[in-house]
Amino acid sequence: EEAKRLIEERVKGVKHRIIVMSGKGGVGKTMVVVNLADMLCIKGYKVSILDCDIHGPSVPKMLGVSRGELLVDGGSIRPLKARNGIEVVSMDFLLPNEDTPVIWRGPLKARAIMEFLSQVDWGDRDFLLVDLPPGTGDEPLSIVQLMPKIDGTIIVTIPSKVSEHVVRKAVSFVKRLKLPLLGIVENMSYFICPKCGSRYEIFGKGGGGRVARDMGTRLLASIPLDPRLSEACDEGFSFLSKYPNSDVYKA
Amino acid sequence: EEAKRLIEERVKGVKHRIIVMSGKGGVGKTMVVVNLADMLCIKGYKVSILDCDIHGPSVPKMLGVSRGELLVDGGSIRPLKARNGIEVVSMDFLLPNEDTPVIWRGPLKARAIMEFLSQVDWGDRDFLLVDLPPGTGDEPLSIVQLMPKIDGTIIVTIPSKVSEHVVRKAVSFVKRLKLPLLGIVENMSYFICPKCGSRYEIFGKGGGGRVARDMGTRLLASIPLDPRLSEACDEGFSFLSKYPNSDVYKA
Ligand SMILES: Nc1ncnc2c1ncn2[C@@H]1O[C@H](COP(=O)(O)OP(=O)(O)O)[C@@H](O)[C@H]1O
Ligand SMILES: Nc1ncnc2c1ncn2[C@@H]1O[C@H](COP(=O)(O)OP(=O)(O)O)[C@@H](O)[C@H]1O
Ligand SMILES: [Zn+2]
Repeated sequence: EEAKRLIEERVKGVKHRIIVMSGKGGVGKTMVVVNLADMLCIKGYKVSILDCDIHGPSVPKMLGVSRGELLVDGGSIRPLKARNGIEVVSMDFLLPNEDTPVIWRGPLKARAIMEFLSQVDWGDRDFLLVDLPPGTGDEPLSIVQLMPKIDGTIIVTIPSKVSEHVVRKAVSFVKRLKLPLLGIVENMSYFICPKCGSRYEIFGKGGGGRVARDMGTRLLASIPLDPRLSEACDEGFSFLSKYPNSDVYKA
Repeated sequence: EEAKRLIEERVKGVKHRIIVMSGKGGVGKTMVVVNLADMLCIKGYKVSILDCDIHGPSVPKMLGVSRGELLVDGGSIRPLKARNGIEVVSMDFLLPNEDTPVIWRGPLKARAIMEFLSQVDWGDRDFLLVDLPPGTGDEPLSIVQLMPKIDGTIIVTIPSKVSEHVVRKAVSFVKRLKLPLLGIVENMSYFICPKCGSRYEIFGKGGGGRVARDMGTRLLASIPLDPRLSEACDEGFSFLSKYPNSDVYKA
C-alpha cells in the first residue's frame, strides 16, 4: 500500500520503536512513557513520543506543552519540541481548546494515526515511544499494521485483580500479533505514609507479578504511589529531575 | 431503522436508563456502577447493568460472576442474575477465558452493542445502568444513537488535572448530544492513613469540583481511596453490605 511505503520512508531514521500499552485505562501508561522519555534523554538519547490516545491525549499536558502547535513545513509536519529535546506529536495540538471532544468512530481514528505516521518528519532519533489508549481496538491495530519493525512492547498495570483481568488480554494481543514483549510495569504498587512510615497496598498486591509469571514475561518494575509524581504530571515538570533519589526513580 | 424499533420494544419495561461514563480510564466508572446498583437494590429497586466495555469488561468480575453464561431462550438472550437480583449483560460472558482479547475495530463493536440492546429481554426493571469504556468513540456513540430515552448521565473522574483535562471532553460530549447530565462523581479523592490518621491527596485536589463548576453541573460525591473497596471489587463481594458505616457509603 502506498501509505506503508511513505511511512517506512518517514520513520527510517528512528533506531528503536517502543510501544507502551495496557488494555486497562488509568494505570499510568502516559506517566510511564513521559518518565521513560526523560530517563532516556538524561542518558543522552534523542527521543520522540507519538501520543495515540485520540480521545484523551495527555502526553503534552504531562510535558507542560499542552495547547502547543504543530508546524507544517514544505509538506511535512514538524513534531513539537518539549523539555530535554523530547519531540512530541499528539491530537492535543489539533484541538481548539481543552473541552473539545473528539467524537470519532474507528475509521476516522485509524486515518488520524496513518496521517501521524506518514505526514510527520520524524527525523533521526534513537527512540520513538508510542503511547496507546486503553483497549485492543482501532488504535493499537493501526499502529501494529502500519508501523514497520516494532522493537518492543511494555505493558503497564496496577496490582488489582480487576486490572489483571483486562491486562492479560493485552498481553495475548501482543503475542497473537507476534510483537516483541519487553515486560510488565506494575504501577501504584504501594503507598508509604510519609508521617508514620506504614505501607499500604491500596490496589491490592501482586497483579503485575502474576501476569508476568503466567504469560511468560518479566516484571520490569514496581512503581509506588507518590503524590509528588501526580503533581509532576499535573504541572508538566520532570519528576526525575526534581526528585532524583526517590523510590520512583530507582524503579 | 428496524433495529431501533426492536430495541424500543425490548427496553420499554425499563423505567430509568442511566449512563456512567468518564472519557478517562481507570477512574472508577465500573466500581461506581456496581456500588450504585447495590445501593439501589438495598432500597428495593430492580436493577440491570449493561457492560459496554467490549475490550475490558469488568462488571461481572466485580459482581463475582465472571465467566458466567448468558442463556438463550426462544430467540431472546436472558441476562445473568448476580447478587441482590442484579441482572447483567457483558462481553465477559462471551469469552472462552480471561486471557482472550477482543481485537475488534469500531464497526464490530457497534454491532455488538446493537445486539445487546436488541436481542436481550431486559424485562421490567426500575433501572438500567450502562457502563461505558474510556473515550468518546464507537461505544458511547452507539448507545446514544440506539437507546431510546436516556434519563441521565453520571461522569466519573479522579482529582488530578490530567484526568480533568480528558473528562472535560466527556462533559462536552454529553452536552453536544443533548443528554441529561446528573453530575460528576470524584473518586480517589483522598487517603486517610489508618494508623496515624494523616490525610493525603495522592492524585491532587479539586478536579471534580472544577469540572462541575466550569461546566455548569453538580459534584455528586467525593469517594476516598480505600483498600477494602479495591478488595471488594477484586473479590466480587458487595462493599456496602460488608462496611455499611464507611466514608465510601456516605458518599
Ligand atoms: N505512581 C503514581 N503515583 C501517583 N500518581 C500517579 C502514579 N502513576 C500515575 N499517576 C497519576 O494517575 C493518573 C493516571 O495516569 P495516566 O498516566 O494518565 O494513566 P493512563 O495513561 O494509563 O490512562 C494521572 O493523573 C497520573 O498523574
Ligand atoms: N475509591 C477507590 N479505592 C480503592 N480502589 C478503587 C477505588 N475506586 C476504584 N478502585 C479500584 O481501581 C481500579 C479501577 O477502577 P475501575 O472501576 O475498574 O475503573 P474504570 O471502570 O474507570 O476503568 C479497580 O481495581 C478498582 O477496584
Ligand atoms: Zn500514617
